[in-house]
Amino acid sequence: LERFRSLSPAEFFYRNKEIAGFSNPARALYQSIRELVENALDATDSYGILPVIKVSIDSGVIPDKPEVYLISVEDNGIGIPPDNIPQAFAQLLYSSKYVLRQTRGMFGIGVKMAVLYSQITTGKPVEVLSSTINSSRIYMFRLSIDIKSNKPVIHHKASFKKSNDWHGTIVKLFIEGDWNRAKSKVYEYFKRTAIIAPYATIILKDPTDNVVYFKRSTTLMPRPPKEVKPHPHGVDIELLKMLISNTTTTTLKEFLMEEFQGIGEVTSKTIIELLKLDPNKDPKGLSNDEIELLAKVLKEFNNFKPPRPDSLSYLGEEIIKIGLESILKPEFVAANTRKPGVYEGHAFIVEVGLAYGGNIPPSEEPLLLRFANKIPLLYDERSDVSWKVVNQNIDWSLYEVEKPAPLAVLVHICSTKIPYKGVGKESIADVPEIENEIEKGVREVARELKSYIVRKRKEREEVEK
Amino acid sequence: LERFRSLSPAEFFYRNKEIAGFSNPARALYQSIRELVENALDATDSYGILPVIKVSIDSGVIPDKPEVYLISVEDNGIGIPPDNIPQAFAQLLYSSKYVLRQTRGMFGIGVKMAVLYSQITTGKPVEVLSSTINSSRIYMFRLSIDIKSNKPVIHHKASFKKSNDWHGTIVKLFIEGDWNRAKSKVYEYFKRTAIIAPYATIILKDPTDNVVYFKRSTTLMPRPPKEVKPHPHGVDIELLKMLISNTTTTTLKEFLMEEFQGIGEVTSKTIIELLKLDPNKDPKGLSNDEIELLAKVLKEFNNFKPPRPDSLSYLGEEIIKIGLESILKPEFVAANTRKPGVYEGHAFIVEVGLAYGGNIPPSEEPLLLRFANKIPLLYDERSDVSWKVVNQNIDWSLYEVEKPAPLAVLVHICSTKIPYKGVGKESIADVPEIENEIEKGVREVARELKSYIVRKRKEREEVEK
Ligand SMILES: Nc1ncnc2c1ncn2[C@@H]1O[C@H](COP(=O)(O)OP(=O)(O)OP(=O)(O)O)[C@@H](O)[C@H]1O
Ligand SMILES: Nc1ncnc2c1ncn2[C@@H]1O[C@H](COP(=O)(O)OP(=O)(O)OP(=O)(O)O)[C@@H](O)[C@H]1O
Ligand SMILES: [Mg+2]
Ligand SMILES: [Mg+2]
Repeated sequence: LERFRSLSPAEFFYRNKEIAGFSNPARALYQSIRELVENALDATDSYGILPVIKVSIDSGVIPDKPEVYLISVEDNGIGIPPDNIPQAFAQLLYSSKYVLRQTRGMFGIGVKMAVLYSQITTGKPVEVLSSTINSSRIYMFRLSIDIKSNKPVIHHKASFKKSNDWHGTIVKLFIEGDWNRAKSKVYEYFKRTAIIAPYATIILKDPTDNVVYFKRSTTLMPRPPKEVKPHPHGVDIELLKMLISNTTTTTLKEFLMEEFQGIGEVTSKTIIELLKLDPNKDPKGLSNDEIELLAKVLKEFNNFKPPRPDSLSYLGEEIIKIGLESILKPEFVAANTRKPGVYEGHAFIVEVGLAYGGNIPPSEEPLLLRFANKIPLLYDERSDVSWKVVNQNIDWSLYEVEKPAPLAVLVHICSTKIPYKGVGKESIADVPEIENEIEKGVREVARELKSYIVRKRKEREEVEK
Repeated sequence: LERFRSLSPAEFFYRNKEIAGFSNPARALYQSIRELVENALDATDSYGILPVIKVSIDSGVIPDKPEVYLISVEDNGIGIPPDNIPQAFAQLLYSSKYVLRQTRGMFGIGVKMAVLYSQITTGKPVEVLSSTINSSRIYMFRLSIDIKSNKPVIHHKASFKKSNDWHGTIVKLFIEGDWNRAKSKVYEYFKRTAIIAPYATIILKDPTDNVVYFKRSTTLMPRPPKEVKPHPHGVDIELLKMLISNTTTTTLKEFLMEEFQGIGEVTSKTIIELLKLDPNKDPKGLSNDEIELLAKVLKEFNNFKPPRPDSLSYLGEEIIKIGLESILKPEFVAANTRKPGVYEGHAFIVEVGLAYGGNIPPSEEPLLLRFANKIPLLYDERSDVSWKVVNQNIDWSLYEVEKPAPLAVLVHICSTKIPYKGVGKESIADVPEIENEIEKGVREVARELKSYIVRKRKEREEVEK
């Protein structure tokens, strides 16, 4: 006889933590550090604050448990209001990033997985200190997750008056990890973060007390991405029902103009006429059949303005070239930032960079540096759409590249929704619109490389005469 | 200012459906079919019932929507009690498989994703008919998911008296799909299911009304897997707390013997002495520090019996060879079923098969046939642990195999918990214990291939003299 039961989201992710990247102690240590750092960067650069992030990893913090590390991450970001702190850190599927704007976070799972893993391997609560920009107080919480109910357990809370105008967040948690196995990936993660967020200053102290100061190389920050309304091409029956039930508009004409981007008054009227509906009808009065038809028409209509790219924040070709030069010391660099594209109503921008020669060691496959919404992706390379493009769609010999070659390719995808293959954010699905843009971008920089190689070869031949 | 909100599990999977394999219409059609078929197979072979499964895919079922298909899957399984049907089909994270026993299902998500996708692309409810073995009635429901609350919406329900002793389940749902793009993968899925479950009869009618009758090739069924208790090596602080809060035992000595497998009376006393605790203490009276210490001792103690493999159901070398012969028509086959292993307290068995020559077309990489708990895995091959072993850990030239080679390798992993990388069940994480067993199994059958190749070469040389 089958025994039926339901799981809370916390129980589900507790039982299936490898799906979130927590598959072994080394991987868990890496994932915990990156989840905290990505939250810290979101809390700063989404608000035009030049990030200063202090990461400290201590070992030997628990007498007879050498494999337990204390991870501490401090940022100068916007902080978290005290009423939101317990759920933000101890309730799965709770987030401030469930909106249409480019951020690193998107699932409402990241920090909770670190807290969960900490709890099950060490039994210790997470400690959070935070103060928002206009607040006069700093709030402190020690929290753990009640797994069965997916609710926070507050072990301790306190607040004290601020003596200066510090704002930001400090997160401390104990994690069973494996620094020796995680070390090279952790360092690689910070090095690549320095490429993709050159305006961020990050100070990293590792368990051997080695301190690395990733000093910002620029104070120029891209403008923060704006929150936008859904684009009608991203609509489906359920989204439409949710928009209708939440809307404060009272006519269909207003509803279309208000709840979507890209629909002006003329377009709104056109759509409504196509459906033979009354523009003054209350959207909450639409029948299921009418909603279904409206979804179909919105998806297929071809005259909307394309999705607004101000929900996105890309790097630009200059920053990409500077970043590649600083870490790879190549003899040649090229970059291509593509025009905005759309998939399922989400705007996206693909950026590609290429570096060749110099200090890059020759290899059979190009060194692939993948990024999504300014997050470095280091694992699951071979199931990522960029790997497929760079190693399967492109024939490098057509660009005068002989293997093994001293070649590196950077791919950065920005979107209001990155189509990750998993909640651990390591590889990206091969959505056709995105794959096409990556390929075009790679061919663009590959052509520039070809001109360079051909020119260099001619110069050598001249010299040899 | 950041806007915080929480999502229900249904909202989360609605927003992130590509994480469950629903990334485009072709993939969604494939995934919906397989989720229903995997449920049908679990409902039969877990109970010793010879499966008869009828799969019907109809197109043109909605007048102006050629891309909408009606999928219908009928099985002769144990059926679902009427009280459980609404939640089983319309509440995310609801399942009867959250127990320690080998089944295809494990997440409590599969059929709900198909229902969700059906709902958002067609607005139509799922229809379920079911009757359990001893019931005199068949129950019918039409259901959809209230996404905001993650609760079923019952559009219609009915029941009627059974006129015969039919038992089983029929699921019907409308899906927006792409049969042309999905077709080859769908057929491949059924062909491989025929290898791994040769006792199952499956009748498939596709949208062109082509009917394929996968007739069972044997009535021999492996004994159904048994549900087991957790093994102490799989313990962590939270699992221990849950077992303690649910236990009906009243002494620590009983608790250890009752709630775990592999702990007899002597071992229970030994563990308790190591902890300097009183064997008659009520487990519910343990302090957090005592629980933490107990978890540590249980994880590190080396004298438990290994996990019981009767929670598993593997194929065996005969069935693997028969399966490979029937679909590949090779000149040589070999198979190796490994002894049970353990990872994180879960028992697992790895089985490897190899086929060479005959009708197998030569290729650079071996044709890789992956299975987990009798499910064929067709996507994300290159991020799977088996691909890594077969293409990176093994040097085939050491086994007299010259590339391109007419070579196929089958890997089947059985476990009470398959470490999938994602909830779409397509690739498996490289857990070291499992990777080692796969490698040993592949080397075993590769050695047999080498002997065969060498022997054949000698025979040819004899003939040529
Ligand atoms: N350092 C921080 N500064 C400000 N807010 C933070 C910080 N860390 C976490 N938060 C808040 O807590 C919320 C939950 O964080 P969490 O990492 O679990 O989810 P997320 O970042 O929204 O999504 P993801 O699961 O993709 O990381 C965030 O949305 C943010 O509002
Ligand atoms: N054809 C069927 N016959 C009997 N029971 C079924 C059938 N289909 C679904 N069920 C029941 O409904 C439950 C939910 O199915 P669902 O596919 O959502 O989850 P699961 O199979 O348990 O796990 P997974 O997400 O890994 O597939 C199953 O656990 C099973 O109890
Ligand atoms: Mg986060
Ligand atoms: Mg299932």
